[in-house]
Amino acid sequence: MFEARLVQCSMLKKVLEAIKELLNEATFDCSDAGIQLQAMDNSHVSLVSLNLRSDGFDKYRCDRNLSMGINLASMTKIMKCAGNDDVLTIKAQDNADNVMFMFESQNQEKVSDYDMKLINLDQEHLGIPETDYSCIIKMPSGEFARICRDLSQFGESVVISCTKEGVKFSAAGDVGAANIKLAQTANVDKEEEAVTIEMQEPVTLTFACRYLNSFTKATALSPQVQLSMSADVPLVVEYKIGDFGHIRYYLAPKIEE
Amino acid sequence: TNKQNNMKKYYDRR
Repeated sequence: MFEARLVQCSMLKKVLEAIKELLNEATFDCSDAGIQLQAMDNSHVSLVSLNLRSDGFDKYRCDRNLSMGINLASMTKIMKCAGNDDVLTIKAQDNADNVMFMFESQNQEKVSDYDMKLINLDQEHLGIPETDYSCIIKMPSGEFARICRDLSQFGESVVISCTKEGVKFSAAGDVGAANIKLAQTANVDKEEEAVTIEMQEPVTLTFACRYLNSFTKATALSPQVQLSMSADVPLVVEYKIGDFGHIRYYLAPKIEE
Repeated sequence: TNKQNNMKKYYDRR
């Protein structure tokens, strides 16, 4: 049997928020190590990879590996019924065709349970090799969200150009052109406000704004975001999830025709 | 113009 207990169910609400714009359904692979999810969006342009380690949960038990195919719109309906401070328990039997979500209020005076049907999904899993990226940019996640939102007004694509001086985000279209440059922060009071760049080689790549904006739905999960880039390979946008692990988004670049 | 690449161009099926 599978059982995972989470004292603050807001984390799972945020995770759901972070994936439901890109994915209609996904398989949650549960094992002793934790919960993992890997799925591409419908057009196979981007890929979401989620890792929630078992030791992040307040209680975790997984006797047998279990793949739960979940319709994310259905799960969203259920998670909307939970208060942010509710204690969440997810339960499923081995080989079950349903999963149960139980919400308990902090004072334990209200207990609700929701049973959800699982679906069979034949999802492709891609092997993503360990990669040494030419540029790794760390910046405040709110700043990244703001830049993606602002630039999407100017064009469908964003050019991200990273040198050791800093990182430049550019877009151009009918209105005109927009450029946002961020330099590495010299010194900041709070680590989460820092912009840092580790660069082996300068990189310039072009990406679709639409997907970058979808990735920023994860902003609530982490104060910082990490962008990893190398020439001619997908961008990795990573948000750490506290004691649990991370959510990573991979986005194939646009190339000159 | 730029052409959008597909994720499967980069990573193989596991």
